[in-house]
Amino acid sequence: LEEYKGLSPAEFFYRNREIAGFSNPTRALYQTVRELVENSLDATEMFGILPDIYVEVEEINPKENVVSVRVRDNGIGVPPEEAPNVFGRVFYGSKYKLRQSRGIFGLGVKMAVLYAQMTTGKPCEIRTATPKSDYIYSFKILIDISKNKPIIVSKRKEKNTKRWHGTDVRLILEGNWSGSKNRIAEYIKRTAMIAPYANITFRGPGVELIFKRVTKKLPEPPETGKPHPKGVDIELLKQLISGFKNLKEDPPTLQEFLVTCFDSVGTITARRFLEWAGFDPNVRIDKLRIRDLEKLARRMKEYNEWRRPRATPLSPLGEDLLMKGVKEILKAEFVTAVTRKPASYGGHPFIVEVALAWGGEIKPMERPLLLRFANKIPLLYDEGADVSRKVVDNIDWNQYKVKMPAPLAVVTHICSTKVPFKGVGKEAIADVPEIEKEIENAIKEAARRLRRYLSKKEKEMEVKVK
Amino acid sequence: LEEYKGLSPAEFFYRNREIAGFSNPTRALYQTVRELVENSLDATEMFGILPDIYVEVEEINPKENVVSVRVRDNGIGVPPEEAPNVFGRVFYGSKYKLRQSRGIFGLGVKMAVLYAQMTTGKPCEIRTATPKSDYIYSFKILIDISKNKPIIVSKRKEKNTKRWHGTDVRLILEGNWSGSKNRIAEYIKRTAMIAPYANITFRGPGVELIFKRVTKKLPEPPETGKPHPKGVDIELLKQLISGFKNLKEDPPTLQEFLVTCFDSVGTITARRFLEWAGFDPNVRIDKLRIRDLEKLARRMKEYNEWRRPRATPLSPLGEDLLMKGVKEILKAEFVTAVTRKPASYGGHPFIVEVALAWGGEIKPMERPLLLRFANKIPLLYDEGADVSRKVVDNIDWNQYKVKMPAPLAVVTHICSTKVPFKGVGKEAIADVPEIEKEIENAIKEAARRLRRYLSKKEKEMEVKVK
Ligand SMILES: Nc1ncnc2c1ncn2[C@@H]1O[C@H](COP(=O)(O)OP(=O)(O)OP(=O)(O)O)[C@@H](O)[C@H]1O
Ligand SMILES: Nc1ncnc2c1ncn2[C@@H]1O[C@H](COP(=O)(O)OP(=O)(O)OP(=O)(O)O)[C@@H](O)[C@H]1O
Ligand SMILES: [Mg+2]
Ligand SMILES: [Mg+2]
Repeated sequence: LEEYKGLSPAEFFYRNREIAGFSNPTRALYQTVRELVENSLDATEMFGILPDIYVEVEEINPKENVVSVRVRDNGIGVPPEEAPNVFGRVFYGSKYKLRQSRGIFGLGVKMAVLYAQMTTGKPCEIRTATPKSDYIYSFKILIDISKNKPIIVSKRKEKNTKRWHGTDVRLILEGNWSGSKNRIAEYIKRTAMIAPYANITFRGPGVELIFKRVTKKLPEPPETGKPHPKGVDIELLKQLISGFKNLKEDPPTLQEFLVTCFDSVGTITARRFLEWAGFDPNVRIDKLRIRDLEKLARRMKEYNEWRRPRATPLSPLGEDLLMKGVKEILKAEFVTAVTRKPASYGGHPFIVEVALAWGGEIKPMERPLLLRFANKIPLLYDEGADVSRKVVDNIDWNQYKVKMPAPLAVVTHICSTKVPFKGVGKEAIADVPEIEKEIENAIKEAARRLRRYLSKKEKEMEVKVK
Repeated sequence: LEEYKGLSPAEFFYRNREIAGFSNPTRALYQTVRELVENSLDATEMFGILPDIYVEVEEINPKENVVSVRVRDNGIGVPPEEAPNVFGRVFYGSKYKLRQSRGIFGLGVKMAVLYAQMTTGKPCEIRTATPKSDYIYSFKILIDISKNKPIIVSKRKEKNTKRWHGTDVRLILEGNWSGSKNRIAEYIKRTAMIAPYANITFRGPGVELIFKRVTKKLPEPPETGKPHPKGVDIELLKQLISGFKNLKEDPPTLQEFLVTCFDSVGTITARRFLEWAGFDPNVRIDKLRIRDLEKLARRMKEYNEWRRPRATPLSPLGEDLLMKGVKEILKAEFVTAVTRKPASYGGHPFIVEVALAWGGEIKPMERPLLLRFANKIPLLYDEGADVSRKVVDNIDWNQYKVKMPAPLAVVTHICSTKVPFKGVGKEAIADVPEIEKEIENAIKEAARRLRRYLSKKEKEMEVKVK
């Protein structure tokens, strides 16, 4: 007789934690640092705060591979009533919006808390204060795995005399420091490259990396966007319709609904579309049945006259900041950066940025060194499964005067309200055709500038020789 | 002001469905067929039933890409009180055990139901009867996404006059048949290869594939196993301890606990381990505190005298059946198969099986054709990220008298209670060192036999020439 049962989300990810990057003590330590740092950068730069991030790994018990990871930031903190769920409930967070951020799943820090809890039994220790808060709140939190709920082991508050705001998270876990320290250091270094406005200090046994910001200029924070008609489906329509507060008493018309709920849809566009699609613009949306929603969704996707998705939910680095970061970290002889115009796939806006760095301290290699980023997150694993590697390998570099082995590094950065990550561990990006095309065009644009530089250099060499 | 919220599991996978393989209408149609077929094969062969599987794709509305997918099996059916959750609740199923099966996540069919529902609005239609059931139960089910609960649109029962048992699932979805039909046909063909005891009929617009079983011999169904001490952690210990019915009234001793709850631990082994680890074998387990569990988990993982995990939860194909299936499908001149002895990683038993097929109808290729399987599931995507591709590419085939281009196909099959899939879409397997080593050894063992065959063939050719 078969036994049937359900799992809570925490139980599911406890059992399948390798899918989220927690496969062994080496990878888990790396992922823990990553999840905390990405949360801290979101909590600062997305709110106009120049980030000061402090990362510390300590060996608590080297014989047993027990380490402590602490990450502290000067960000917006976590409200005390939200802290337990934010740290103790899988699928809980503040980033479920159409707005570029590093976090997207509401899962990351919970995986780290889970892993620490199952390897050492220790709770997550948090201190946090929101801007202007009178108090600093401290919590020790475990996860009740079978119920997917936080267990508040202890909590207290102290007067916030220094008017601090930010979050300090500490986890004690079984982690293989010697196995992961190089990757962690590389991750921190690349984070500094893509966030040259951040102060980042990283201390670990035998390692100290201090990156001081090379600019006080923050990129424009992204604004929360609305869904685009090209990305619609029946369930989204149902959710948007039920989202209206006075749906029963005062339901909007179909035309009002489109203008209110969707990106880049004005009254004229909405009317034109509805006439083309065969709908009465004045029908009240509470009167629509499933077959109407199915036809509406299908027609919205088919229609080709929509304005393209707006890029206000995106926050690219921009060519200046990207060049600054790449110059500072790679110490190359030549750097050029390209930020493409906004594009979109399936209704999601995206921007591709690419930098090429040549010479200087870059060593010659048989294939270009590839540094991948998505929503300002450095991606260090699964390169073979990533669309950027595929594009870089298909470029005919000879056409750009680059002969292998060559001291060439390619930096790719994809910003989107929906980066097509292949897994919840956020390591590789799927080869969505629109994105692949944009990466290729961006690289070629940058490569043409590199070619001009290398031709000029070649001529100067010829002159010297003569 | 930040907005914090939680998502239900259904909501999470609705938003991130590409991570489960439902990225576009082409891939989603493939994945839908896959999820249903894998469920049907689990429902038959794991219970000693020779599978009769019928798969049908129909074009409902070609202009709108609307297709219907139906899969019917003669398996153990679904009890009527379980059907709504089984088809309508993410993270619900009967395969959350230590036992080899295709299903592992309790997610697959729900993804297909979700995708159909969001693209056409249509519910999943199910007919099912368990063996000896007096009735056949029919359901139409949708998923309440925000609550992760089934919505029973309709249900009825009819007398089971023909004493049928099995399940018939039909979904209506937006799917790109012309884009995915070749992959689906390949998937069905490879399923027939790895399950040569199954009758499989596949009908679609312009396609009919009928695979008749070439043997009536089913592999031994797997038995549910217990966790192994090498795979333990604090949370698992807590779960096992709280699993005891009379924990308060009559708690077992630590020694009894180890013998009862763990694989391959007898009384003597348990006692020896506890003395080595520094525990009193007679302490009652309800007296253990977190710090004791932390020490116990750590010592269990460190101890090297455990018996290796038993392979009774596994169900490999075996060399005879594997050779039969490969011969039948690839029509090669030479086939050899190797089923390795059981091995383990992190406390999980696994068995690697490999077949090499050479010549006959196999076309010469620059690199060997690779057909990957895991728990009898054909894996057709993400080959570049899979451990088997890595191993096959690192073999020096010249040593085995194979010069490229060569008509060589490598079939790899990994069976485990925990296949280290890289994602919930089950396409690529991570390069866990123990598994990588076993695949390499299996291929080399088979390659030595291929070499003998090719040498013999070479000599015969030389004799002919003379
Ligand atoms: N350092 C921090 N400062 C402020 N808020 C934080 C911080 N760390 C986490 N949070 C809050 O906790 C929530 C949950 O974090 P978590 O890492 O689990 O998910 P996420 O960042 O939203 O998405 P992802 O799973 O992709 O990382 C965040 O959305 C954010 O609201
Ligand atoms: N054709 C079928 N016959 C009998 N039981 C079935 C059938 N299809 C599904 N089930 C039951 O429904 C459950 C849920 O199926 P689902 O595909 O969602 O998850 P799973 O197969 O357990 O795991 P996975 O997500 O890896 O596929 C199964 O565990 C099984 O108990
Ligand atoms: Mg996060
Ligand atoms: Mg399944």
